[in-house]
Amino acid sequence: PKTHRVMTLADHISHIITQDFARNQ
Amino acid sequence: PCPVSVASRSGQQIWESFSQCFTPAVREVVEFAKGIPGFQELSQQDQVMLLKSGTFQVLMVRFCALLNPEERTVTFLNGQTYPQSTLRGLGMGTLLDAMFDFSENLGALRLEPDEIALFMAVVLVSADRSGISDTAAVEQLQEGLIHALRSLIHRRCPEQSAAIFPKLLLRLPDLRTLNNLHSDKLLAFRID
Repeated sequence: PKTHRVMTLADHISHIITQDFARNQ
Repeated sequence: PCPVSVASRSGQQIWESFSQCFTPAVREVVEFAKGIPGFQELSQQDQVMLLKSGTFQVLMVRFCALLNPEERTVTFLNGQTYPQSTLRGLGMGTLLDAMFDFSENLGALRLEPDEIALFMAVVLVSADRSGISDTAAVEQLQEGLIHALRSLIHRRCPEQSAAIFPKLLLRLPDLRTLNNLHSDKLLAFRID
């Protein structure tokens, strides 16, 4: 079954920023 | 680009594609920040903290370009235009209302693209400082950017810059209010 992940805009922004900096280390 | 097409899709699907729009937009703000002279001299932790607290506000300034306050419409990069009423149904009603008001105020200053870009840099380094380890370095960076912004506006319109510049700085608290009121809006992502 399809599942959905719900997160706040702020958490989504933080998630992408953390991901970006981790990738570029 | 936002692949939102209202006709054939459920509210949930529209919500998910609208949510997807934020991912590339956030990445672009991260790249923009790395291009700000002096930003990458900050510690990596401070860079991350500023981005986490300032990105939403920078996005609000960027999204102004999509909004037409007179006609109350939003035109996404794929050319699709939606009246505010349609998008209000997505659950972002109060945020959209606030964005239209902010867009109207910022638009009234008739800034050039380079002035808006420098303003976005000021917005980012003026973000909430809790969690910043070297506040002095951030403040120094902020002062330099504000000075550059004032000079840029003064060079373009010496006689009006005395009026425009203070009005522009007054947009900073507006953005912080937008952030405090709306960054807890919910997004939805489908996980297949």
